[in-house]
Amino acid sequence: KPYVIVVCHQKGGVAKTTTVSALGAFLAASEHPTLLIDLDPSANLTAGLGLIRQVKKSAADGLLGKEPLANLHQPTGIPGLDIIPSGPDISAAYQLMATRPQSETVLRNSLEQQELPHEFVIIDCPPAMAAITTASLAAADLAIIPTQCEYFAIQAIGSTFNYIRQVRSEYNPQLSYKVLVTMFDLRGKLHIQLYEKLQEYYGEALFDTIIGFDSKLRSSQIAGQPISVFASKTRAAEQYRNLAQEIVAYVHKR
Amino acid sequence: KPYVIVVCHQKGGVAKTTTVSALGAFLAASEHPTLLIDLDPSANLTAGLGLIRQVKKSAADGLLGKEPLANLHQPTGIPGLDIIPSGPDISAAYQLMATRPQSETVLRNSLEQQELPHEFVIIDCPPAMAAITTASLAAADLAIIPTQCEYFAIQAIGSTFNYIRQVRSEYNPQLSYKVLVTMFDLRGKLHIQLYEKLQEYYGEALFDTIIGFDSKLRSSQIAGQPISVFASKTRAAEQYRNLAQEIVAYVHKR
Ligand SMILES: Nc1ncnc2c1ncn2[C@@H]1O[C@H](COP(=O)(O)OP(=O)(O)OP(=O)(O)O)[C@@H](O)[C@H]1O
Ligand SMILES: Nc1ncnc2c1ncn2[C@@H]1O[C@H](COP(=O)(O)OP(=O)(O)OP(=O)(O)O)[C@@H](O)[C@H]1O
Ligand SMILES: [Mg+2]
Ligand SMILES: [Mg+2]
Repeated sequence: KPYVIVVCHQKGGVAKTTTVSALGAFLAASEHPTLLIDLDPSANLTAGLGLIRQVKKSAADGLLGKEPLANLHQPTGIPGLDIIPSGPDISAAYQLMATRPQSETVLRNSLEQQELPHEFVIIDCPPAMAAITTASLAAADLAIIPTQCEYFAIQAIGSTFNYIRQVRSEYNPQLSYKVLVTMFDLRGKLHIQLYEKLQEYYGEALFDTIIGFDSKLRSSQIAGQPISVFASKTRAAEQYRNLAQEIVAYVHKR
Repeated sequence: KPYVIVVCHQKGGVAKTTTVSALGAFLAASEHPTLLIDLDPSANLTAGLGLIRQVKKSAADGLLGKEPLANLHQPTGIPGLDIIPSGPDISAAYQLMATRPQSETVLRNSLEQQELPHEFVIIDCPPAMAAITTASLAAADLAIIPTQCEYFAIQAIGSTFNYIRQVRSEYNPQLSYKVLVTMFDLRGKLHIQLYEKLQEYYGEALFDTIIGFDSKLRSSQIAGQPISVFASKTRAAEQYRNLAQEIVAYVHKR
């Protein structure tokens, strides 16, 4: 069974999608076959990998259990990296899930019961602690909460943690979670002060790797390529490569 | 009846909350009494105005029609600026709305039927085109869609526009909408290129005012003050002041 990572945060624009794409690409590049699942109606992950016009089947059918996950994934063009993309029917699936009591464990059951050739699964969530995120957390081994060192993002960590703990106690006692600092701006005194606060509050729950501000990440998304292909030597590429190593080490320790 | 502005976008982290706070503060400062409504479960708007521990009644009761809006607002401490804050019960209201067919027009009916002393109402929405945003759009005269000049944010404008047009044809034929460029980074070649693309695609629908990157906006949020109080001479303060004037002129032309 693959190791399932969910990237989620109630706060918008904290680099959830950017992290899923980069982490997936570097895990694949270091011989860990990875499956990405785009559960966001905005389909940013799918678009940032240049696949928005090549969506064969969408993740919606996986969320509702209509099709086995093994039938839904397609290659990204990057060796070792597959994706179940988001499609226009994700919003409808989301509405449907709100009316069906057991829908929140369908994704977990599919991931447990099916044979997938991947070592890692990474799920991109929309910025809402609601049905899609619940279903992902119920299925996960690890939740990664990316955050900027900014007041609004940090304020939302508390409610994001409460939500994760609720899902953990209700569905998934094995679930662990860690915070990843992203979009870190070394020139900003504020970012440095808030980073120290984060370390103080969340100490052990913070990844060692910090992702700094790097505009190449934005250009790679327009180019439709992960940063590992578009600009593998840029600073954020190095940092995401280190994050992949930090996560592999973390997984092997458990 | 107040002129109702909704600030919404499916994309996260595009300065929806920052815009509601700054625009509200500058409208109030230029003699246009304004009521802010925080409909986001994250309650960032409420926190950024220093009110997170002083919430008396929450917007949830307004969304469900349980209490008249006139009973729900409280002062912000800024002359001419009131707020109906977000509270922990907003998420529950949101779930309830999903099960009640007529709930999407409750907010509009309250705004139409009640006597409010304000000239403007500005509503902050969560980053999701779902029940809360629908209820706000059904009640609105103008929807403002803030966007960064970045690929993912621009990609989401299309689906945000489709959603707005759907609500317009179903509930609110008078609804108009405009795009506001925010967090503009003059040093980024990419931002300049994408701004030109935006002008090409959306021409008339773009505000003339552009909000540039300004870290004072972040500091004002930690201080719990709108930018008009915290740093009224900083460049983003000037730009938001101009936006308030542009909007007042736009409203008077109709
Ligand atoms: N380290 C970084 N440096 C510079 N820009 C970044 C960085 N990480 C992400 N970005 C940019 O910031 C924007 C927000 O990132 P992203 O879309 O990944 O966040 P998100 O949390 O997935 O947003 P949403 O909540 O809308 O899903 C994107 O335009 C992205 O290109
Ligand atoms: N012009 C700007 N310059 C610098 N930072 C900004 C600017 N506008 C907003 N920010 C910062 O960017 C972050 C995102 O802004 P904000 O929270 O207002 O976006 P949002 O669209 O409301 O996010 P969400 O989708 O989570 O509700 C905040 O930390 C804010 O302080
Ligand atoms: Mg995203
Ligand atoms: Mg907001």
